[in-house]
Amino acid sequence: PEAADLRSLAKLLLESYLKYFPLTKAKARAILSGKTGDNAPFVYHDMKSLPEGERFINCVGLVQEPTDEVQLRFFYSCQSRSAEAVREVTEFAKSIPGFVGLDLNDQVTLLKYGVIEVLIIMWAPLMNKDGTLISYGQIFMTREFLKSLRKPFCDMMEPKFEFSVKFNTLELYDSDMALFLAVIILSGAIEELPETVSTSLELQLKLNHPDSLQLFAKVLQKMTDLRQIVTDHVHLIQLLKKTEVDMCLHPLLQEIMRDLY
Amino acid sequence: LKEKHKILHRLLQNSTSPVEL
Repeated sequence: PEAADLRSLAKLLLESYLKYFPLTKAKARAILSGKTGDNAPFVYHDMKSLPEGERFINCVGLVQEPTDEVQLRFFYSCQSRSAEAVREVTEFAKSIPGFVGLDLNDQVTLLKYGVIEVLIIMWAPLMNKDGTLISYGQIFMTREFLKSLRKPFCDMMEPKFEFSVKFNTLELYDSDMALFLAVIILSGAIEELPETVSTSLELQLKLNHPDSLQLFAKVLQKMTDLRQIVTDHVHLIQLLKKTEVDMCLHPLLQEIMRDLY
Repeated sequence: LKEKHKILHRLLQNSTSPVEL
């Protein structure tokens, strides 16, 4: 009976994951491996291709900054997409059994500390060693292009690529990802809640990957790596705020990153 | 926390639309 409860928890979280994160790992891998036929993504490979690809960026709630500079417009649309992704993660968090019953301040704390980790984990399936899908899979941005940007922007994505390429070798399914995201969100200050979800993840990994030894331990180990990536990312953003006088940071992202690490 | 995280609070209490963000 206990295993049945854990399985139903896994099912519930997968349903919620599919509801809030439409670009699943399965879909992303299909796009990246060219299995989507004529719907291949537009490729960003240099500055000239940025304005050409703007028609593919259909971000809702795009920050309307008065700028003609294409790089800045792109930067603001990235921020809008990130804010929207935070909203999606919040809705997913609210669907985790027990989450909304927590004190509201505890919910804020868990989201503040977990949401960037969740976003980086969710980004991993959109990446391969050559680049990343963005804009709901409509655009592929090459790793070389990102590395060619001026400092410090060129340093922003490379650690995420290195992490993602390694993380993707674990070959988790969307159903595993749903549980892992819930574990990340709940693994802040609260002691008892994560146990059920993490036991469910452990069971699920054994069922889904019977030949992959110690997979649960390997997945949990990634949380340590993630914490460092988020810390470095936040420090980089804080540096940008000091050095890039024209840069505006989205208020929701400011809230999350303020006093984070 | 509430004063410093007004948008997060709002997201947690309501299903804020992307446009409101």
